[in-house]
Amino acid sequence: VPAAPPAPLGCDDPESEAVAEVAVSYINGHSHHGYKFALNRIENILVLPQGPNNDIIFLELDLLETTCHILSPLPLGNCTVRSFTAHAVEGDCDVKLQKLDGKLSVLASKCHSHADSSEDVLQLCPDCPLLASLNNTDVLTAVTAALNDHNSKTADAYLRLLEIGRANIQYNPVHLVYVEFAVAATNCSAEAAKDNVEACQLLPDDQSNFGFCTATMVIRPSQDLKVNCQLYGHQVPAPDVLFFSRVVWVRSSQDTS
Amino acid sequence: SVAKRAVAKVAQHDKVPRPVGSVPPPPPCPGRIRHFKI
Repeated sequence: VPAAPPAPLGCDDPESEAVAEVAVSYINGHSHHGYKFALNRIENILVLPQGPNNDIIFLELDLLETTCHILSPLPLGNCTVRSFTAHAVEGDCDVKLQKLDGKLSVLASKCHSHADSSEDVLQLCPDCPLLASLNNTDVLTAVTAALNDHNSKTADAYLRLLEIGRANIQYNPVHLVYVEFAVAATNCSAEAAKDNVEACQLLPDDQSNFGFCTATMVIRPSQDLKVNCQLYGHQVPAPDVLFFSRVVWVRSSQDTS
Repeated sequence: SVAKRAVAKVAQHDKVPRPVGSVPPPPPCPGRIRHFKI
């Protein structure tokens, strides 16, 4: 009597979690924009045996955006998942993997990320700030003002904008804009940039130094601006991170394959 | 000839009672939620 087929893998089985970990690491390692995502739920797993020690595995994952930008060197385990009231962003991913002689490799992945609905957030938190479009005028004004403010005060390298990561706008009780954006150091000091900013270019890849800024610009009742920029220090960039250093990006909900 | 006997529908309370305290195994998927569901 042929051996009974193995029981289907459960989504919470240790083996499924190990497969999901490989998939999430691949997704974060091959993402060019935005933030790192953490596993929230394994929606489904399907294992198709292809032969001895050779399985094709289809995985459906539910991920949540973390507060770590994709360029951050922080390990995913140290990245905080964006809270529900901070207007969370969910990622739905379908991943195809192969397990050959016990070794897992990703063959393909397709993800779609989208913010939680405003109604959901406001239902739980009526005064919570909501995500704003990244090309909203107030958002662009806040990012420009924040970067200029940082560059006018720093004694370090002049920073250029890489991409706007996210922005929230709150209208009550104070009208304010909160922005997060990725930056890169240039080959100029901030002082030298005052004379000839056109000459300030992003550092070559073997010296690249990326960073991340957050800023809050109060519009009413009074004008105020707080900026905090942190450079990550030089890291050996993964080949596809180079993609970043040439283009400034404005991001909305996102599909990646 | 074999005639299928009409078997009275088992009344709900006649079903074989599940041993007290036994919980049906959770469905294999979807898995547990680690943070929150949106």
